[in-house]
Amino acid sequence: MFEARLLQGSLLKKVMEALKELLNEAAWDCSDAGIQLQAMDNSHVSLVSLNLRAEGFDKYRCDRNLSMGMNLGSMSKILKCASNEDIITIKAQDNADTVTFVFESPDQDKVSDYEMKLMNLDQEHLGIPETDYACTIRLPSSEFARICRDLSQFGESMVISCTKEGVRFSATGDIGTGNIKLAQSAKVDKEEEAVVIEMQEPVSLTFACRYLNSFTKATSLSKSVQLSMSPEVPLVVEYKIEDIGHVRYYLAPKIED
Amino acid sequence: TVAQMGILAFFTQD
Repeated sequence: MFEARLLQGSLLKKVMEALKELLNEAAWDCSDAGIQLQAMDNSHVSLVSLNLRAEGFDKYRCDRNLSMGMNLGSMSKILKCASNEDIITIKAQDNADTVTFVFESPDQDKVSDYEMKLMNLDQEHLGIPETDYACTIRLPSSEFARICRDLSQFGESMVISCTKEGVRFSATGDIGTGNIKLAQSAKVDKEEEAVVIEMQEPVSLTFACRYLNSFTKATSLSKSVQLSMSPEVPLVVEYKIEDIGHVRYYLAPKIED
Repeated sequence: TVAQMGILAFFTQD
């Protein structure tokens, strides 16, 4: 059987928020290492990759590798029934066709369980090559969400240009042009508030705002976000999930044709 | 115009 108990249930609620705008359904692949999910969005433009390590759970048991196809809309409805303070347990019998979510209130005076049917999803797993990125930018996640929201008013694409001085986000369209420049933080006193750039070579790439905005639904998971860029390879937008894992979004740059 | 490539142009099926 499979059983994973997460003391900080709110993390799973936030993970749902990070996934459900882009994905309708996905397979949750469970092994003794933890839970992994990888899926392309409905238009097959972007890719989402989630990893939750077994060690991050209060209790984790996976007798046999298990892939649980879930409708994320339904799963989101069930997770909305959990309070932020609840302990959440996911469990399933081996080769079961349902999964059960158990929500325990902190003082155990209220225990809820919800059983959901599983789906048969065709397993398509993409190989993601190890890449040494030209630029890696770490910035406050709320800052990145604000930039994406503000600039997407100007155009459907955003140019992200990175040099060793800083990073510039630009968008242009019918109403005009917007530019936001973030300087590399001089002193890094508060880690999560800092803008830290590691640059092998300057890069300037164009991305579709609508996907970037969907990625920022993960903002509540982490105070900072990391953007990794190289010419002609997909951008990686990564949000760490406490000490248990991460969610990564991949999006190809737009190219002048 | 700018073209949006899909992710499958970069990552191959395992």
